[in-house]
Amino acid sequence: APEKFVKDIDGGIDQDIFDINEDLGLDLFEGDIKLEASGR
Amino acid sequence: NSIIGDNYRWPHTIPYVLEDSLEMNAKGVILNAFERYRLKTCIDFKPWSGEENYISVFKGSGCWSSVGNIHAGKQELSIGTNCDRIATVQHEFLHALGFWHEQSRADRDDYITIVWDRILSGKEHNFNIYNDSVSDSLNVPYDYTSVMHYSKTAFQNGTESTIITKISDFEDVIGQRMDFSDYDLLKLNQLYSCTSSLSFMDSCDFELENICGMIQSSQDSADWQRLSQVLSGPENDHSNMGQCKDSGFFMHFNTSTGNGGVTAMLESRVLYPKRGFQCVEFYLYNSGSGNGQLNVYTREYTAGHQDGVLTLQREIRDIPTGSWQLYYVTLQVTEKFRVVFEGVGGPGASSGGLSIDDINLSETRCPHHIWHIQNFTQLLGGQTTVYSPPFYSSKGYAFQINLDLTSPTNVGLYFHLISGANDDQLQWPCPWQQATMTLLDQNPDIRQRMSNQRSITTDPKMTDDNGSYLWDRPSKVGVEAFFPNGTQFSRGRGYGTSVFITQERLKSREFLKGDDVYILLTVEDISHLNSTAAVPGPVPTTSTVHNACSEVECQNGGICTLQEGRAECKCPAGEDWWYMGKRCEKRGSTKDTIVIAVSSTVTVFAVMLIITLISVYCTRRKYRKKASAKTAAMNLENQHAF
Repeated sequence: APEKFVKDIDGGIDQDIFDINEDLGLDLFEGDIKLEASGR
Repeated sequence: NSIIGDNYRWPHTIPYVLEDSLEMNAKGVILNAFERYRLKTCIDFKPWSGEENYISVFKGSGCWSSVGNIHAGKQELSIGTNCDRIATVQHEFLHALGFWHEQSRADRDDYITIVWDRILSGKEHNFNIYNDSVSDSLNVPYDYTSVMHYSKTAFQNGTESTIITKISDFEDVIGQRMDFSDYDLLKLNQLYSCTSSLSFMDSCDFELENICGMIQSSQDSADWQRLSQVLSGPENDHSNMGQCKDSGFFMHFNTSTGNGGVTAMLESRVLYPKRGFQCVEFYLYNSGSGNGQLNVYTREYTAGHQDGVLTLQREIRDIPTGSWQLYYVTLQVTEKFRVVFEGVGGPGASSGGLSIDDINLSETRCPHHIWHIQNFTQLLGGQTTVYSPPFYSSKGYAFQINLDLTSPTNVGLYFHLISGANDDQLQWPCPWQQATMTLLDQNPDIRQRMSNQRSITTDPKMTDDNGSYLWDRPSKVGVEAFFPNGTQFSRGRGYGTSVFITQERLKSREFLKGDDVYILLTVEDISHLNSTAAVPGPVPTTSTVHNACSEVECQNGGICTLQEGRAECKCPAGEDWWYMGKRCEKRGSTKDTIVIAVSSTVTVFAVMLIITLISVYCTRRKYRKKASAKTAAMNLENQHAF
């Protein structure tokens, strides 16, 4: 069997929420907050 | 760290829609996240049925949410690609419930240092402080363990930490994405004035002399004793494992005194179920001869049964001796009840007995399988890959878990389908089975655990690099492997993550306890989640929603929806039952239908038979009359004839 007969869904990187959003080019408030008109 | 303003609050039961755009695995993970809210808080979730405001969970770009209830009607929350982790969902829903990130608290400079020149340029605004005019930390101390805290590497422009904790021990704690921390729950339960949770029932570590209100039964020949040590074992209880002097108690049933057959029953206090299904979890230690037995009953107080009806739920035999073992028992009780633990001494002499500790009872689903890994420290050092025993899912698929300890920093976890006894009868490629793998935080109280959980779902269309279906039959696409006893089998490709948890985090909390680690496994069919969501029409204005659905009370879990402005009840249905009627007030089932069909057939048959008998009788009587009349005439004739 190939050394690691596995498929790694994270590609070996433990991405946090903000890393995922940054990689997608999102510029959300504090990384994952969608601000509303009354926002901070 | 909550947003100030009651207008930002949701009702305790939040209406939601899981949009079709969501990935299947994400849908299952979101429903699992709801179960964590139901166990540890008073927040519940229900499918949207026309309420004015609801949360629409969809697959947008990335993982994000608004903060608080913004009264938008349809309030979006995105669980996009790679966001299908339970703690990510918990994090985003905490935003929706009104929480900011922990490190933006007004008092954060007392606890962390922001290293501004290590932040990506233009991203400095993500590290602002917010004063207590817009956010309220609810009189709860700063929480490095919050699921809402950035990690030390957030928005870094290189490899150095952008956040340094003033207490260095927390440097690698911040940014945990496992579960709610204790302070997360304290804040949430305070913000929503929670007094109870939907699914928690009881937790008992026997540290208090009142043993959680449990009682000794009178229907037995011995009693359980509250001890902190037994000569023949255990040396320590399970809750504290001997860490704390003058504490660490468990319940012990001494089988060495009586001859075989001695029994001792320990009963829980009376409990009141709400959901109709429960899971009992407890640790058991057998220090006696191998044949001690533990029976788990329920004593259900139904109408007309003053003393309750005792029902055997599980017999536990062949209990391994010499170490604490974790057990789960599934219950389905709808009336008030007690859980009863009956220790039974085995025949023949026995040196010790049975001990029980850390009982937890909740209205949740028990995990389907337990992978108990002993002598874990040695494995960890071995930098090896460990395979679990084979298990079968409820649908009959054979599977195995692979724990990858080869990395010095991270622990990997993978799910493999393997060849099994049912393969010829199963559907291939394996469709929409969700495997949930949980590293158990063995805290005695289920409400304080931060277990680390990941789920994967078998997508039957997923292909491998070589074009074959990844979830096809292992004997077709797998590789040859051998069980420890030499039996050969086929193992499909593993599917999971090499970064399930860091070794450091695994050594924290109570994942590793008594050198034992538990991985809990559930594999369930989630193909029903493929259905079209209750696609909300245009956001109904308050008036239509108010006039229509708010006046309609759908019963038995029916959902009121607007059809052309009219309120209609969509009734729930299962495999062989359904509700019907305008308000789903009537229950039907295939069994009833069959009974009705059979009884009506029998009735019709009986009526036909009666009619036939009557008509035969009348006919015969009529002809008999005619015959007798003819005979009489004949006689008369004959009289004259001779």
